[in-house]
Amino acid sequence: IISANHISKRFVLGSETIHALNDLSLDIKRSEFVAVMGPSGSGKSTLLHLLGLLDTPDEGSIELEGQATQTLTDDELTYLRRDKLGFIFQTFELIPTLTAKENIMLPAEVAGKRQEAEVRSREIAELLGIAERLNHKPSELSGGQRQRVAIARALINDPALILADEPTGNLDSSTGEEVLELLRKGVIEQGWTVIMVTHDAKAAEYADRIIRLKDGQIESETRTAMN
Amino acid sequence: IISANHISKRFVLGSETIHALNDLSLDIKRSEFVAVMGPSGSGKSTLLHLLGLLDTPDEGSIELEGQATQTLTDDELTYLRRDKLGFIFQTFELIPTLTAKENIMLPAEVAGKRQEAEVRSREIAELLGIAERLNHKPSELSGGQRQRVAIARALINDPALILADEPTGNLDSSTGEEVLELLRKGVIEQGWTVIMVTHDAKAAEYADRIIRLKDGQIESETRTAMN
Ligand SMILES: Nc1ncnc2c1ncn2[C@@H]1O[C@H](COP(=O)(O)OP(=O)(O)OP(=O)(O)O)[C@@H](O)[C@H]1O
Ligand SMILES: Nc1ncnc2c1ncn2[C@@H]1O[C@H](COP(=O)(O)OP(=O)(O)OP(=O)(O)O)[C@@H](O)[C@H]1O
Ligand SMILES: [Mg+2]
Ligand SMILES: [Mg+2]
Repeated sequence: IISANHISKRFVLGSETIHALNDLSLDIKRSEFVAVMGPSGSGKSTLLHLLGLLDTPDEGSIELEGQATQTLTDDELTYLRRDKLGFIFQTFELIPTLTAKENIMLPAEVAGKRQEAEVRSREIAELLGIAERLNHKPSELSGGQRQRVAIARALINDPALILADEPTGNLDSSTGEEVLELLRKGVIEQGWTVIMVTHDAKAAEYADRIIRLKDGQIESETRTAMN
Repeated sequence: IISANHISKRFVLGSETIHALNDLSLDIKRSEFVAVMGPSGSGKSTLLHLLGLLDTPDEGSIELEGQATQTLTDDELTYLRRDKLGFIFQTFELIPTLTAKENIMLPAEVAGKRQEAEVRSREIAELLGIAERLNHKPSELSGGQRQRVAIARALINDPALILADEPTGNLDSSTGEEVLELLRKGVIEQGWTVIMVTHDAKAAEYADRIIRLKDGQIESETRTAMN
């Protein structure tokens, strides 16, 4: 469903150049659940941003469903992201002036799918244990509740590809397991493809395979017991 | 060093009232390392905000070094927080327009201790593995690097009491262990008092005792192997 071919990404800051990703290639099949691990600063979030078409690589290319993406216009990229991708960012990125419900519905509003999303938003909120907090704004929620709002927002349009950066980082172990089971179930029953960055070895075991990054390159790949 | 006596905290939102904390009492001795655990939404961050004198309880009182705090003026509270307390928030709260170094030095600038903090900031940055990133702004750092900047900022004034909300949530296990060892060492060698909220049972084992919250009350207290 998505592949990265020899991608590199650099950040220039004054006289320094940071090599966040170095000649990295990766191929992810439809309905696969892939975990990405690695030390802090090893390029995990940068990789997720490039696979999510939120930024472009300095070298190499990204193909989504066989289509090269570097030749697409900004508008075409926006439609592709909106219709096919769901994001769970490391820093939530909720809109502070909107309620939890409005944050969750936003991708559906933008895609013109408000009607069918209304029912889905209540089902997902129940599943994630935040149905009682839908009228709260982000500042009126606990850290873990905000993360669950961000997860619900990513799932509202039933996306083909979900990019999740530390989805269980702020959650207690039982809430975290519910989220992982929801993602796992989505992969098996709805055919979702999930790419999840995590520091938690137990969370990574929910995936089909684990990719470990180090200094912007793939250090190793292992299959989990799921596979 | 700090005690909470029968504290309650409510949030009113429209017609709803949320009881975040209910008649909770707690006594923490100087140079003690206490972990606070509990499900998402159980009141951990709210407790930390009240102990950090960032908010006041609806009922009950908080005493710091034997002194009642609810009768203090805003200025007196600000000086007390500045000189005695260090905070590591769940959502970092770094100032986006300042570099990592400027964010770390800020509490020292405000307290007029810039000279001695200059050396300390370099030592702490080395220890936390962010010495190479001091000129970066928060948006130019990875999630884990931002968290380490927030930790360095909390330690810069050698505070008597450190309030940490999920300090290792965004860190890989080896970086997380370095942070926990740093806190543990500070308690034993510098006499710090640390109150740490965490979901991670392994992190909680670094503390002397573990307090578990449920629905705004203390469900249980256990001593760890450290003690
Ligand atoms: N400003 C606020 N307005 C309304 N409700 C709030 C506010 N802040 C917190 N709450 C509610 O109070 C309860 C306790 O929140 P708190 O942030 O203390 O939880 P927590 O234990 O830190 O959870 P987490 O593990 O998810 O961070 C939650 O149910 C939350 O919805
Ligand atoms: N906008 C930017 N400008 C400059 N450097 C950046 C920028 N974004 C990331 N970096 C650097 O690129 C490297 C990779 O960052 P990335 O966010 O991908 O790490 P990560 O593996 O997600 O780490 P963590 O586990 O801490 O979240 C880091 O060393 C970081 O300092
Ligand atoms: Mg990251
Ligand atoms: Mg919290």
